[in-house]
Amino acid sequence: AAGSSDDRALLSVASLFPGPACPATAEHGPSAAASARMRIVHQHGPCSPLADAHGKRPAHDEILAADQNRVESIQRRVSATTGRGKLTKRAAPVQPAPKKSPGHSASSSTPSLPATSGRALSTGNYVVTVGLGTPASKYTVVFDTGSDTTWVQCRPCVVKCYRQKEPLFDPAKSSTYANVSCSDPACDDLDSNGCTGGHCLYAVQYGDGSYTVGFFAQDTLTIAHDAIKGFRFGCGEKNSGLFGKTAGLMGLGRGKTSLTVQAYDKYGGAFAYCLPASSSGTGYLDFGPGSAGNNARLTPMLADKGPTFYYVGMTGIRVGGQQVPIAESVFSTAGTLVDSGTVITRLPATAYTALSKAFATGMSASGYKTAPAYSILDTCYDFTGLSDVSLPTVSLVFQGGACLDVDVSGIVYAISQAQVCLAFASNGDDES
Amino acid sequence: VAIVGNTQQKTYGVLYDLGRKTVGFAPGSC
Repeated sequence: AAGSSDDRALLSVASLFPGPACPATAEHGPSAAASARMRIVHQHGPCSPLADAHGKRPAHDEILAADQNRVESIQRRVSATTGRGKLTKRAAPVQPAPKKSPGHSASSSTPSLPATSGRALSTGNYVVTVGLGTPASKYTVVFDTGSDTTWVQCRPCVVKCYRQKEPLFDPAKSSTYANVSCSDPACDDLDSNGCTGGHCLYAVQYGDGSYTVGFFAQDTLTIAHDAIKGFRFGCGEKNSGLFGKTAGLMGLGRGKTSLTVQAYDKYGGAFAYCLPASSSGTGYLDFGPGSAGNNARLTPMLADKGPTFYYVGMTGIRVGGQQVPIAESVFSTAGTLVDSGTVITRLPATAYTALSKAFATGMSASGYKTAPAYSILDTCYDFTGLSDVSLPTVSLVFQGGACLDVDVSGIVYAISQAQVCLAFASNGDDES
Repeated sequence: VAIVGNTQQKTYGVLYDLGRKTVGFAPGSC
C-alpha cells in the first residue's frame, strides 16, 4: 500500500479504509528466540474472534473521546505516583459486596474495596486469545501494557456482567482453579484488595467509570502452547463498562500482578508485539527474550520513573527527514511512556505545535487541501479524488539514538477520505 | 507525560525487556 523515502512516504488512500473481510494472510511465524506467539487482531476488525457481521463498530468520535479519557487517566496516575503534573489522584471507592456463591466460602462481613481510580481503558484496543483453566477454555481479552492485573468475567457472576461473546469462565469446571487466600502475600500485590471469608478480593476501576471486582484467584493460563501454572488473575463477579465483547483484560505492565512479572522465570520479563497496519490485518504478541528480532533499535527503559508504565526518554522528532526545532528539555520535563492502548500519540504542547507546523508545511508544499479539525485532531486534509498521497515522514527519536520511523499507516488517522488527520495530539501544556 | 500511542507503533515489533531494562522498536515486523 505504500512506499517511502527518507523525507516522503507514499500512502494509498484506499488502504486507510480496509474492507469488511479478513484477508487470507500468512501467519507470522515465531521468531527464533521467542517462546510463545499469539495472534493479535483489532477488537473491532474483521479478523477478530469477537467480530459480528451485524455488530456496530464504535464511531470515530467515540474512539477519540475514549482515547482522551485513557490519556487523562494515565496522566492522573503518573501525577499521583511521581508527583509530576498538574492533575491529582481522585478517590473513587467501589463497593463490590460479593455475595455467597457456589464454590466460594461465605462471609458475614461486607467487604469494601478502596479502588484506585485512574486505570486507563480505551475502545481502540487490540485483543489476543488465551486459554484458562483445566481443561483450558478460550477467552479473547484486551492486552494492555498500561495496567497490571489480568482478569476475566466469572461465573456465577454474583452481581453483574456485561455481555461477552464467549461463555463466561466457570471456576467450577476447572480442576486447577483456586481462590487466593487473604493471608497469601500475593493478595498484598494488588493495588486494591479486600477479604471475604478468607478469600482475597481485587478491584480495578478505570478512568471512564468502568470497573471489575471479584475474587483474586489462580489457575493455569495457556498462551500459545505454553502453560503457566498458578497464574494469578481476577475472577470478576461485578463487571461493568466499555469492554466491548471481550472476556476481560491481560495486564502487561511492570507491576507484581502482571503477566510479565508473574512469568518472569519463564520468559525473562520480555515480550514484544506487532500491531498490524490496518484493522483488517493480524499482528502478534510474543513472550520470551529476543522476540522482537535482531533489528530492534533499543532505548533504556526508565524504570525509576514510576510503577506500571513503560517510561522511555524521547529526545526529538524529525519530519520529512529534518529535525524539528524542539528543545530536548521539553521532552525531559514531561517524560514519555509507550502504551499499547492509547490510540493517538500525545506530545507536550510545544513539541506538538512544532510537529504539526512542520507537517503542515510539508503538506502545503505538495498542494494538499486542508480539512476541518476533528475532535482532538487539528491538522487535517481532504484527499477526495486522490488515490495516492505523499506524506512527510515522521520519526520519533529516543535516548541512545533509537528511532521510530513511523510507518505510513501510522502517520495519519482517517475519519473519511475528505478528513484525514495527522495522528498526533497535544497534551495542552508542557507539564502534564 | 508524552505517550507513544498504538497508531504510531503499527508494523513495528515493540519490545519490552524488564531484565535488560530496554524498550525496542523493530521496523517491518508485521
